Amino acid sequence: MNIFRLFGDLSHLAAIIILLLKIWKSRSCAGISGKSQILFAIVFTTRYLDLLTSFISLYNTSMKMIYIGCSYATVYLIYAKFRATYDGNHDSFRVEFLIVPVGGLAVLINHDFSLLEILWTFSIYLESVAILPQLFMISKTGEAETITTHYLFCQGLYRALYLINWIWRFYFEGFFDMIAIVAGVVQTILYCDFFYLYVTKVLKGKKLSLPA
Amino acid sequence: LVDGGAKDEL
Repeated sequence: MNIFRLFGDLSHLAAIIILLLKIWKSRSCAGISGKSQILFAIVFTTRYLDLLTSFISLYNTSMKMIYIGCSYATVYLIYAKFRATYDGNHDSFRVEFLIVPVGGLAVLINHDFSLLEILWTFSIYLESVAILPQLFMISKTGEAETITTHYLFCQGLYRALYLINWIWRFYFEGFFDMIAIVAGVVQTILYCDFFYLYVTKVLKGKKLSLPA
Repeated sequence: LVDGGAKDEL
């Protein structure tokens, strides 16, 4: 464990908690892409099946349980409890265009052709594009609530910190995972235009609104 | 160098 991975995990945890609290307290999921949240629930489910097969550490196990629990709770709030506030018209990204290619790629390019490994690889590839429905929804509505931009910033920062973690581990541990690194680079690149808007607008107290 | 197995990460 190194400081970059720790702060990456804490940033990821913050994002998940921010979103859950925002929906719970405002009793509304307006502006939130339910499709992205479903994809994240799939990412955690397919990645953390090793909860059933191996124990790494209390930290590892407890964080995985929290991620899975919060992501399903978020999906439940969006599609069940506060479904009346779900903006289905703007959450129109065709997720099958993500899941099918990612599924195919996971079968073709992986470290080991075993079920758990292919599911893990699928989860890594899917996570790199899981935020697209959310970013697409913001581009369609042309704006995002400030709390949602904080959620997105933490979500984007987490994998950016993981990239530094992988540089650290390559240099100090001689360890690297090419699949995780390439997917992590793609994932972080997808946030770049949002990061630019976040820094130039939200951090200056303005509302995040895209030129319609 | 070890490639693969970033399974100790989240």
